[in-house]
Amino acid sequence: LPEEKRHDEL
Amino acid sequence: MNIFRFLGDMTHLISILILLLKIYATKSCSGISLKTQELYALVFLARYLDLFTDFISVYNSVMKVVFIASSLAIVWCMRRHRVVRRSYDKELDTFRHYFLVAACLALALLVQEKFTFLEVLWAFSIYLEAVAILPQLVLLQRSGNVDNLTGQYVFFLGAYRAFYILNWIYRYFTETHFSRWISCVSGLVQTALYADFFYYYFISWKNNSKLQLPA
Repeated sequence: LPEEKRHDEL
Repeated sequence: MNIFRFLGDMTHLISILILLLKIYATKSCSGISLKTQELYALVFLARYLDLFTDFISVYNSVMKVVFIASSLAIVWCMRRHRVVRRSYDKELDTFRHYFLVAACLALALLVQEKFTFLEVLWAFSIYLEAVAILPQLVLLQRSGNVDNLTGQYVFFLGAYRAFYILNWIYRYFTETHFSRWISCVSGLVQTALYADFFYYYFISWKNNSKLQLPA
């Protein structure tokens, strides 16, 4: 997973 | 974003709107745990610090601001509003929530994906969210009778968790590198805490009667 997309949930 | 994630976010939003509606329309917060609301405010503040560092989407950013603002507004109303605060069931809301905060912080220091400030806070917020409903469930259990809006508030919060689990299952099968065991394990624990409540909610719905929890 790309670094900036790891926390893509709320 | 898949449909389960979207429905999860929407039921989460609806639960908060129901709570705001209850407080605004009845000028009362009886049956609502201030401790749970304070924990949620802390959860959102800790997790959404990434508003300043990472950008995912406009949708994500707007929702983060809404969650932070609404949780702070609810805490403010329950503590400071001249009329609302009088209806707070202080003597029933005695859960030692500081222990939850301390335990979750300790766990986040031990178990996280990276030992950085934001990652520790992120893990802390995930762990704390999983158990933040406990003071609310204890308060409902103690008061026995649950008014309609409070019951629906907890129901929608539980629905939000259930949709997130469906979302993870969906992502697990559709994405190549989907592994987020911290979220998933905590999410399962959180949803399990609602099982008992859901059972009685379903019974009262089936019998078309008022929601009552056993003493």
